[in-house]
Amino acid sequence: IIGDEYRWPKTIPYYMEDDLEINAKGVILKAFEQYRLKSCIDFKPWSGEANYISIFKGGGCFSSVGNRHVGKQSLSIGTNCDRIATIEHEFLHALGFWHEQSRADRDDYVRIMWDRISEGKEHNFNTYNDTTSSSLGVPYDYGSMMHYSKNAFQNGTEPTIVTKIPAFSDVIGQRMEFSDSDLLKLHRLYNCTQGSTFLDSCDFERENICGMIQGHGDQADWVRLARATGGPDTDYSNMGKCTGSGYFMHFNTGTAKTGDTALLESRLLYPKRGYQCLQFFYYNSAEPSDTLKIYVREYDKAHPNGTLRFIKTIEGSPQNLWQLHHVSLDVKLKFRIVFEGTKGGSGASAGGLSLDDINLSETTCPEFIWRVKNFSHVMENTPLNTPIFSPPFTSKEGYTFQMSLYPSGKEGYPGELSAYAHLVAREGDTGKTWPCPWKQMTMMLMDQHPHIQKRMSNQRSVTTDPNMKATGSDQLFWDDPQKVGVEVTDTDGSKYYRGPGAGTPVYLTHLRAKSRDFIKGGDAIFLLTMEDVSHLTVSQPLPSTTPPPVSSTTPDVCLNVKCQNGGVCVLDTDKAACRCVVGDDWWYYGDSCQYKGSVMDKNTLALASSLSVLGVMLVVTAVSVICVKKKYKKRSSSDLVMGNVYA
Amino acid sequence: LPTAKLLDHDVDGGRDRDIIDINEEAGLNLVEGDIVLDERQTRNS
Repeated sequence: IIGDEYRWPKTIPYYMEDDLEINAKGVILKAFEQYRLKSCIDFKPWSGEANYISIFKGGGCFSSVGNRHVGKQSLSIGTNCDRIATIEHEFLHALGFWHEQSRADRDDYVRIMWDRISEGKEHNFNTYNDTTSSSLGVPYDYGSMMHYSKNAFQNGTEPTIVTKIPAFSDVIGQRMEFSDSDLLKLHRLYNCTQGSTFLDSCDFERENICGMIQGHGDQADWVRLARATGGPDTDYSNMGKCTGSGYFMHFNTGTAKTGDTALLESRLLYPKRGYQCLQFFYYNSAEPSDTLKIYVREYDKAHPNGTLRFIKTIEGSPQNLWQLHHVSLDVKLKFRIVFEGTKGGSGASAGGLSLDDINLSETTCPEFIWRVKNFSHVMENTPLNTPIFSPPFTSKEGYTFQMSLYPSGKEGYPGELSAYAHLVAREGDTGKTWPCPWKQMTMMLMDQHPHIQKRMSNQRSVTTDPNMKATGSDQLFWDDPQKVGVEVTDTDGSKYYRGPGAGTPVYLTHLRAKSRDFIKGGDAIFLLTMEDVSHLTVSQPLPSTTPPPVSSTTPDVCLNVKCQNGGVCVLDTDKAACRCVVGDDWWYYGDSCQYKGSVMDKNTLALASSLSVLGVMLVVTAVSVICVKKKYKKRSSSDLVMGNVYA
Repeated sequence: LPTAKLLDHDVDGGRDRDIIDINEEAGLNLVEGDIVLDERQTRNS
């Protein structure tokens, strides 16, 4: 929307109202993390700013467009709106985005089938002319998360929007993540330079290897290759798709001497948050005794040359596979990431350690990785309504959970991926609270794009509400799986109990699952996380500058005075009086703050009164001119008569 | 594979509803399905 007055500050104050669902609150915070990773937009709890976004559980998902300067600006995340892309969509509205197909130039790219639109809904296909809405110089984006789907407001089964390039007919309406163009517009609208929590990304396609350096004090170097003896044959970024590109970093342990090390260090990085997630793809074609260790080299005044701090040894046995790894860091000083390859044994077999698609951001790492090999084959050959299960994963929260995936969809949902999260318990499991209290489980199908800021991963989250009853039963859904679940025999013959699953039969369509880099090298990767969200069951603190709530400090005379619109009743010369809320350019007034004024209204009033004064003056002038004219006419006619008398 | 004693729970009623569908079913009649216009914008539009 055109107009600087509609902009928010880059850090937007928000207040999560109590009526929001707990799962929705958790997903809202995840949406904020996506904004921080991919743009310069940040969010912070409201601390008394004049204008802020109040997120509440309305009847649906909706928002105003832009900053309306109304103080408390409502944004609704109601039932079924707790999907990350839906929340990002509504916040893009609040940030000043219209829908993509309402652009002034949309008729160049889509055709609106007016006769297929529900009666009376045609106005929803208006366009905004280029004095109201700007495309910020970005071409029309069929992949925008702000685009209607092809079936929007349809009166039957035929699409109301037909893309002029047929290949995009099923792309419009994606609700996975920001598209590249969404982010480009956001960056232009708010003059972003970089993602607040993004630190670095490298796919080694450029010879400068992203400013990474060979470490000192080692005996060997990492080299930039497109293929390595002993493997891999291709990098991970492009996987051999493009000749002349597709590079990775390789330490050849086959030619190294026992004990040799090779250090590969990142450029200097400056953390802000104090915790980071390092993510990279690792190909190990070396000997089992050869290792890859992760260090950080931290710099401060006392150690201007840096201090090496060991983080962890990467567990990744040699296999013909680019493995995904995450390493959680807690760096607070200027630092470098250091990859140390070590030749452990004496074997001289061809091979070595390889790295590609390194990403570093100030975010928390996903907890678990479930790799599904030959995913396309699995999708096509698994019978309908037949699940496959991830291994059980025990979270840092102490609870064990697993994901079930229906590769061909649940009964009645062909062509879909269906996904559910289950709690798991082993025989004799003790020391846990049942039903499981407020743990949010997230199932993310990873878009394996080399650059973390360009990934449109698809995720859904469910939260264990300890009070939730199972459908048609008075059993508690998230109770101990040994009570409400079934016994399962694991692949290794051990037994465990799996509770009922919560999720959706429409996790993602096969069409979308085959798009982008959800399937790469034939495999799909699910990132699973369990987080404690019990802190979200309490109210978000109100800002301290807000007038004290009307409670014990309320004078007696105030007990029967009701101040509206956030006004506060106070004692004023022994009488109850309402003190009304004011903002930058608006205020409430009246004896119970029932009226609202704004600078806009005042200007309008001033304009109106001056116009009316002008109007009155014009009337007076006109009347007096008419009177004077009449008077002269009369006088001149009476003179005329006198003349005749003498003649 | 054994099925759980209790039925799985479909968080969205098992339906892939877009924002517009959710809001229409909630009885909202918002501009373009999910946009709230203030009085000034309504006047303009």
